[in-house]
Amino acid sequence: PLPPALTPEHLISRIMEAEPPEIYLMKDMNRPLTEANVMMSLTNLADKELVHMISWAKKIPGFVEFGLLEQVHLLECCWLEVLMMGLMWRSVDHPGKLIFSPDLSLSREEGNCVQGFSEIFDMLIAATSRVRELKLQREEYVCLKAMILLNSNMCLISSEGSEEPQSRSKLLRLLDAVTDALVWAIAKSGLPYRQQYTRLAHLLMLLSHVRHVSNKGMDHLHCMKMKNIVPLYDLLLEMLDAHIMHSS
Amino acid sequence: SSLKEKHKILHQLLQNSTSPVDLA
Repeated sequence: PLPPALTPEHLISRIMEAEPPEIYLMKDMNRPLTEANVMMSLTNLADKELVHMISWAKKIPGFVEFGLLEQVHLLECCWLEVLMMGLMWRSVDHPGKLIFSPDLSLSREEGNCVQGFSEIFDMLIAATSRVRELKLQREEYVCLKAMILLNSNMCLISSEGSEEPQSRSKLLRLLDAVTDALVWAIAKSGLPYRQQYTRLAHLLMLLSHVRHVSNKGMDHLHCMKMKNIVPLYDLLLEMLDAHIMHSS
Repeated sequence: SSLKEKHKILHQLLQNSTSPVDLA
């Protein structure tokens, strides 16, 4: 689906341009920090971010060339991973804290007020520490996020008997192009060749942690919804329901 | 059509060109 002339450098610059703006909660964080208040703020923010995420995905070169059904599936599968990757990126310079938005950050202790959140919080802080340790660069970060989107349902769609046989090969070609872009970004650092491919492996291994925390987070959000601790509206509810539907 | 019903907002956002700023 990519124009043949799109070099790794051009592809990265297009993906960088697709980056969503900073999203503000735009209201005072409700104090005291109760379970309901924190969850309300986080889901409110997630709902706003999701709207921008759709716009981001549409700007990833090649994405809108997929059928609508494919676009829906990809976003449904990866939305929480993409949100979490953004959260980790924003939090990288703030050890021990998670920067949900410029006007909403929580320490581990503050996150503890939500039942079952401390485990997820710790996993996110640990993954963010790893990002800090790796000194992830912005160009690498945007490539990883695009890879999360394109790889999200790779193991859910069959290579045989697909409704759209071209779809899978298009997806693989696009994923290869983003991989080339990531390799190009790593090479730009001037690291010795051996360290370049070990860095590539380390960066890709981050993604398995992100998938793991996302699955935990999805279960937690579902649980919060079932217990009526937080009312979910609009796009967030739609995306959560789609995920639960796929899992079952 | 049931799929479209279940993903009403997602479909709408994917298909239209409305700025997310207007929708957020």
